[in-house]
Amino acid sequence: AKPNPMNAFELISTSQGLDLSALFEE
Amino acid sequence: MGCFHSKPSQHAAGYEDPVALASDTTFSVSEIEALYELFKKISSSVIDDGLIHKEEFRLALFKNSKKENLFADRVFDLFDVKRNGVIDFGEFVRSLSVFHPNAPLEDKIDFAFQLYDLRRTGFIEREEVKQMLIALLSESDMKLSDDVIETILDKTFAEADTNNDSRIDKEEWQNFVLRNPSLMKNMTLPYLKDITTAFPSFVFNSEVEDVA
Repeated sequence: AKPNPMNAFELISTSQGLDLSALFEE
Repeated sequence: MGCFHSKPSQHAAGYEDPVALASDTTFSVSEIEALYELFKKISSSVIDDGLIHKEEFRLALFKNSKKENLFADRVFDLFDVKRNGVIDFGEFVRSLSVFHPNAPLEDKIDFAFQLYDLRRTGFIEREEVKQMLIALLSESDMKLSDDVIETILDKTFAEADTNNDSRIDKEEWQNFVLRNPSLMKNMTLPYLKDITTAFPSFVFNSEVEDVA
């Protein structure tokens, strides 16, 4: 399903601060 | 595999026995030992005291220890279960366990709820969501007028806040997330399934006889 731009949490979840995969990168 | 034991253990304060942590979390003992390699790297990046300080967390996430970000700070605060301003190894492992692909969805939904409940009132309030939207806009080039932000909030709350009290309770959040599963994408880190491959040096530091 396409992300809904009118869903506040869809937008918020794109924050860089919520992407913990960066912890595992060199 | 795993015969590199029997050396005296020299661990910083906050270190917890991998066997005990494995019994409490989704991780195996080997995975916890591999996570310790990652933890050592992050926790020694600014102050080498075996604890992750906020600056070190930011440095690991953004490659910049000074970059302020509401969401990264919220994640840090939730990892810091003892609320003493630092993340010890046990807190690191227990919190990351929620992000494991095999962790229960319920735990992920609950963690995300706490993350967004900025004031820790037990509800995600409209003002909190607005604050988070504004924080998101400030970290990106996206510009939205206040009217557009209010429209987004109206639409979101019309869908999520089913009892119309301008706040989202735990049950409403669970139902909302189940209808919008993409909201949980950040709550799973596929890396955690391959952590022993990413940090193979854990084998040389293992204190557990059978790490297989």
